[in-house]
Amino acid sequence: CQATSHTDFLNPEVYIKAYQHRAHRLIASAAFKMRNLVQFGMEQYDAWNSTSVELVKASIAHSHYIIVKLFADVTGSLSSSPEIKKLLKSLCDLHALHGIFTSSGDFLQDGHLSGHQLEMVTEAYLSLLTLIRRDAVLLVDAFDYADQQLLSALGSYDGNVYHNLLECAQKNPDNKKVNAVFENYLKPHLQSNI
Amino acid sequence: VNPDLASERAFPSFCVETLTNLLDGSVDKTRLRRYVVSTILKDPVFSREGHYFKTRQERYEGAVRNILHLKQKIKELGWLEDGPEGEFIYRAMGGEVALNIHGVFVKSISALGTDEQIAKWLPLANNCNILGTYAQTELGHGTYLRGLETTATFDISNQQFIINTPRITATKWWPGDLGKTCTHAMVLAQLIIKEKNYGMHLFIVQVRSLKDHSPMPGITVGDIGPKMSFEHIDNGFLMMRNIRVPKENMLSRFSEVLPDGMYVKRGSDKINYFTMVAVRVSMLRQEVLEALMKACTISIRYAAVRRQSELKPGDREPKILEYQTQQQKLLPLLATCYAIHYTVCHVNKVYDEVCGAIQAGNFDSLPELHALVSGMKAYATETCSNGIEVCRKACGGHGYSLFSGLPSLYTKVTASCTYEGENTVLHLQAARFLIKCYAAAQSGQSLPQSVAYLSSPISGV
Repeated sequence: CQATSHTDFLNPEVYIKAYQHRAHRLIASAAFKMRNLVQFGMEQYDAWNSTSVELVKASIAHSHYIIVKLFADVTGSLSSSPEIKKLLKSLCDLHALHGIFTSSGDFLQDGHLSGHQLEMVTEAYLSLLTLIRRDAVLLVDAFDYADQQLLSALGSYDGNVYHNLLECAQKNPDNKKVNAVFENYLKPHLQSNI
Repeated sequence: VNPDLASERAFPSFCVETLTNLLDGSVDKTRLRRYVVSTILKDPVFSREGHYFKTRQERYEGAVRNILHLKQKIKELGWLEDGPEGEFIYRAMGGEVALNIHGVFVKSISALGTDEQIAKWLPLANNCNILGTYAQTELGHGTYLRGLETTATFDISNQQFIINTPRITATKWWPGDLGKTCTHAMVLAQLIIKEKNYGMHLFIVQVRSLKDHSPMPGITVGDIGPKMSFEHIDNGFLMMRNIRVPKENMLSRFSEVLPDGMYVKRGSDKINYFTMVAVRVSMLRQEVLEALMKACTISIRYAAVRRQSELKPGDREPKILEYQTQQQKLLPLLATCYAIHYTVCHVNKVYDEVCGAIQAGNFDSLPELHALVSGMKAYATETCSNGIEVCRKACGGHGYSLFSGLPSLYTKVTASCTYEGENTVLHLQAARFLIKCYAAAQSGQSLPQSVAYLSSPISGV
């Protein structure tokens, strides 16, 4: 990886290449291991089982590469407003860099990224959090779910969280009458103590 | 509106409506979606008042009532279930409908039935004259189709299949709508002709009487009991003892048993996986992405309202969204919603293309589609399930209340990590394709587009 500053990691080509390299390496490495095991006399099915943890990892890496690449391709070719294009590009950057930040070992393992470059990734990633935070509420508003669809006291459009919570609790049918537990269990006990 | 939330919307840096249009696909689609959603939300029959206080039976009854009322309403309004409105109906209903697997039953007939079978069964199914389910998973067997034990033995003398679940482990287990609702089941069974096993095939079996809903002779059927979520769905079990069905009940578009017992195969063995692929594609948006989008909406709005602790000494409690640790929990998930949205659009496009090719008899792209969908289903369900749990925890104690909406979203989406293929199994299926492609690349063969990068040289291995 040729990146020399944290801003280089905001270039989709740089992180797509990193994801591609990671997927390719994990697939190649699993294939290589399996071939070796078979060459040393292991049955194919045993070799498959002995490599299955790496194979799952390879599939995850491939899927994530596809997701990052598709997202970057779409944001690169959008004909929407410049503000939205920029915002989606930042979301794509955030998604990609968060993946590198949280699975850093995979990207460091064969030296595609260096420890110093990982620090750059971290810096770029954290700066994106600040950037996206400004539009976070609007970005979820864009999903356009009505309150009746969310069914959430915490997530209503008006944000009247505490009012909603209290209202929900008061709607509990159990709160509208004395609970039968009083008659069945508590009452005799309480009277006996008078 | 709470002033803390109002302030977040006071100076928008972009037009929210334009972004909504972009996510929907166009201004017209947004308009249509809102029309469908508001039409459904306005209907008192679909009211979800008191939702969190309902018992399992009330949820089930409500879901059955909802779907039957919905079908009536669709007819009255002139909507088409497979038309433009259909795409938004499920979203509007929040999944609170029964007969979801009836849809898979219908899809199986459409995709895998002959023209005669389609002509016979589809009108009955579409009018709810019969109610179907899709019975694949067994008590002792899941995604691995060749491991299923249920048998369908062809009896040449009277041109019938004899269907059996020979052991307890062969009992069909989990199919939705089977427990209390369906009358017919699409049963996946090993086809046996003259003691030779021809692999998995689909058979239409009547499980309950259309008159009094009692189990048909030889059928043992019922509900499997309470679950972590999906309280409104009656997942069921099914045992079959020497059930005889006519030869015409085997779906025969791609393979057929002739009257003399000769077996004729057309197309790929992989076609048996096609229904699962179709379900996985549709669940990606309806069950998985939508849940993460809702969870992010809830937790981000709450994080802009909830104030906690002290950041700057002496100042009032800041919004928890100001804390970097809170941003680190929620904002990558917000980005993931958008990332998966575009992935789902792509997967749907590929699926439509491959469907068209299969209908024309070309199965070449089916392995690539199968691998793509397997990997994406596993990746997306895992990511969304874990993500919603992060959203729940990001809401502190209130996230634990059902009123937050988050426990329901979490328990529902976490089921998707195991249904329609357990995720590890699916990743291994995707990996098998990747390893084959890698080997093909090593021998100089060309690769499908999604894995073309495996042809390029790599350092460090």
